Amino acid sequence: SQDYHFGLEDHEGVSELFDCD
Amino acid sequence: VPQTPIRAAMTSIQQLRGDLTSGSDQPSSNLLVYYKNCTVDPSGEIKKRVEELGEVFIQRFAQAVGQHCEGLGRKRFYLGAQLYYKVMESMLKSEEKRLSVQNFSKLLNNAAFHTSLLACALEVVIATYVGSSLKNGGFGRSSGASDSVESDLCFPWILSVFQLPAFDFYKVIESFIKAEPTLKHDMVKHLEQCEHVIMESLAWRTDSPLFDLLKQSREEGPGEQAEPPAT
Repeated sequence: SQDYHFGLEDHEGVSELFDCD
Repeated sequence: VPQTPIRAAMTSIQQLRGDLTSGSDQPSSNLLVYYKNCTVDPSGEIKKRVEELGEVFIQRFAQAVGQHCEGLGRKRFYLGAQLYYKVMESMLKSEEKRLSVQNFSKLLNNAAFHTSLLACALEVVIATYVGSSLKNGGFGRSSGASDSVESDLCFPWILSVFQLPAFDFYKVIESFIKAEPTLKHDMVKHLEQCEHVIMESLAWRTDSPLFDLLKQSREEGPGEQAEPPAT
């Protein structure tokens, strides 16, 4: 996973992205 | 040691299959614990969805590649399902650590999440077999392996198979890469290219859920102050 730009913050993950938090 | 494109593709395939050593396209016992911890047990729906999407995938694979290739489609889907469950478990472990919760009922009962995750796993499998190439994306094609008929299956083919909005697929990509550290550099690059195509074009198609979100956010009114322009 080198060179990939990880943009999600600590408070962001699939739970938030799919409105399941 | 430099490899020919065919050798490189075969190495990637071996590695992908080697990484999926469970030999089963069913949820592990750890994953079953997460299911049991849910307010609403998602096991039945998850199993049913995987079966249904499997049939759709195999049918469309055969249409695209040739009716005599149905068995091949089944093998591809089997690998994809293994990867789907593997990454799901890894994501849940990571979410559990991040959020300090064990009950993922909302997430595990969310159809868009599961369809997106399965689509992403299958995209990895497909791209592994054809080399990292995008259809009509203008990003160039790798030679050798991508000259096979399976190159017709390149992104965004999987989105049309599952009738999955690109915007939803986009949501799993980064977490997928984080959850699967054994992904080869080429595969990470391929998923990153998928992200770019989605951001630049696919997420803005007429029927995208993005527009509902934009409308909703306009109706909610201005929230935080916009950031000042960066210097």
